[in-house]
Amino acid sequence: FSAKPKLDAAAIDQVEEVLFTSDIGVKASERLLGALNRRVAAGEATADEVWPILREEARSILAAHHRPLVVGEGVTVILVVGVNGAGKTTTIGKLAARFKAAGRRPMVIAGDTFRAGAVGQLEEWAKRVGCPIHQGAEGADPASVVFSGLKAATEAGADLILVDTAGRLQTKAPLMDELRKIAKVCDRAIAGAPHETVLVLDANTGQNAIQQAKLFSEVAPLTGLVLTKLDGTAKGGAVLGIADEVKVPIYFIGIGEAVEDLRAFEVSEFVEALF
Amino acid sequence: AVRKGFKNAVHVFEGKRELTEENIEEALKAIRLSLFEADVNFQVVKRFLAAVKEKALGEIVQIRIKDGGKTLRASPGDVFIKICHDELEALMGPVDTGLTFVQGRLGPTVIMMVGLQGAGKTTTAGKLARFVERHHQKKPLLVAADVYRPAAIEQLQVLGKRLNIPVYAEPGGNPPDIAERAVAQAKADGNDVVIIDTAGRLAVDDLLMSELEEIVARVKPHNILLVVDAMIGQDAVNTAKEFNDRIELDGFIMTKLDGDARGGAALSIKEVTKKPIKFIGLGEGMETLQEFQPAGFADRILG
Ligand SMILES: Nc1nc2c(ncn2[C@@H]2O[C@H](COP(=O)(O)OP(=O)(O)OP(=O)(O)O)[C@@H](O)[C@H]2O)c(=O)[nH]1
Ligand SMILES: Nc1nc2c(ncn2[C@@H]2O[C@H](COP(=O)(O)OP(=O)(O)OP(=O)(O)O)[C@@H](O)[C@H]2O)c(=O)[nH]1
Ligand SMILES: [Mg+2]
Ligand SMILES: [Mg+2]
Repeated sequence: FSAKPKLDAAAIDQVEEVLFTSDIGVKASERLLGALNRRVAAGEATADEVWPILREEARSILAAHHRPLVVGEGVTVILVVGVNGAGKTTTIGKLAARFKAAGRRPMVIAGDTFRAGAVGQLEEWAKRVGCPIHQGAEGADPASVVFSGLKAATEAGADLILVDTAGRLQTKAPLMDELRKIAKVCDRAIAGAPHETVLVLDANTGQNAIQQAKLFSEVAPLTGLVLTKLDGTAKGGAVLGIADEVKVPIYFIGIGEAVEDLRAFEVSEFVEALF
Repeated sequence: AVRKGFKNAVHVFEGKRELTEENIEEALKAIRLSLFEADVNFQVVKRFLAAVKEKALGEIVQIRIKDGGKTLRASPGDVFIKICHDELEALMGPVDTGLTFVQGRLGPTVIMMVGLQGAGKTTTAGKLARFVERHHQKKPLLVAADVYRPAAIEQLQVLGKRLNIPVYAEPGGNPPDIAERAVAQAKADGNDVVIIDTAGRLAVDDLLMSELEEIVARVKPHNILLVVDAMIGQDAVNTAKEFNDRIELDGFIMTKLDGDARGGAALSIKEVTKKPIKFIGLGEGMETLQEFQPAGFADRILG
């Protein structure tokens, strides 16, 4: 490199390789490169400032919507959604433990009435955490289990209710309709619920993450994300593409399979690890 | 929006009467974007584009030699599309969906499912058991060797019950022992195929990868299949390479292709390991396993 008015093709290719292999994607990479080129053209940047500038731009994309999950004083219902295998049930276990340690009275609702062993899995987590669980009959309608669970929660004095749902691919209309119904039923059971709708996203996910965020938000407006499996080698760069589309914060990251493997999302820390 | 890439590429040739270096370059740019949106690995995209460019330029030369510079009989767009499809199919390799089965005293045939957390191993183990039963007239035994994940054993047992296929389990047991004892039980009970479901694990988790190596050492699987989620991004190559380096894979199963993930990782994992994709998962039900067909997949990746 040298302080040219614009990055040359070879330099752009080098930058793109790093950005694309972090799953940052075409559109978000264009935005980062655009910011870089503007700085270079304005004579504000030299060769060795490429990466700090790109990181700064990535930080600003994420900072725009960043805020921690703040749970109010009263009853809070958190609806947890996402595609199959993302880490919803495990994340609910971790969140229940975190809220219990913070002095709340959590409860979990086994809204996945479909998958083999789903209720048993959440039961195991509830046992580990030491919190009540509400479940329905096998194959019961998920919305009715959620409704009765929310009614039972208020009676049981639970003030932090985590609703587990079955994994579903966003292209499956009947399953997305079911989710829309579950969200509505939350409000019928407890006015204003769900107070949070969290999309759980696997950090290994490529560009499909953007479609996931968009379509899930259409049936159950998202308030935040949890990015799981960041203890692996995948960078989770797809969230840069999501940020502009769905404009919600990343509340937590999952960094393992144990109950304590949940951390509040930190913008700078994440971007430093990204590229 | 994701489908624009390939259409843009073909659009370059509309109204054009011949392939030129310029329109080839322009079309390749559009393809490049489409492939990245499909999660194909960066280096694999580079190699693919280079191969297509070479073939397309070669086509120009061919035409000039054959027809003395007259126009193509097929439209340049069609010629270009065909080159892309052929190159992509070539990269995805020949059809190789066979499983290794052993007979009689060499048996039972052992199949081991491995992969990252949540990829679909347990569900696919059930599907595969049903598949070998129906398509290969086998008498499979499912083995619940995931002792870590809450209710993993229960999950496989529920699937086994639905399929009327036995499940070997030892809650709290040690996976290599479980696998070995399961094979012994299969021999005793006349099961000719043993399908081992293992716990999801990171390729970089040395302890758990050693556990896999131990299972392999004990029961010498005839088929080791890496289960990969269709929505996996660029890191697929690292995962595939690491699993393949530690325990020699026989092939892949790509799951969740019933969604709209393009599945470009399929190209990358084949390229980096040279191992074939044997099956694809198209749903959560036990009947949703299919043998992999490169031709249809090329369309999906190109978009
Ligand atoms: N390494 C790692 N594994 C995780 C993390 N979060 C979840 N997992 C694992 O991912 C797998 C899937 O997790 P689940 O909680 O069952 O995912 P889910 O979204 O509820 O899955 P479905 O209900 O089937 O859609 C399990 O093996 C978890 O232990 C994480 O942060 N890191
Ligand atoms: N739509 C769809 N869902 C699938 C497919 N294969 C598996 N699933 C779902 O993906 C989720 C994860 O599947 P599992 O079989 O639990 O995955 P796993 O690899 O065994 O997970 P771990 O044991 O935690 O590593 C479940 O909700 C399955 O029903 C598929 O081909 N299509
Ligand atoms: Mg779950
Ligand atoms: Mg499993």
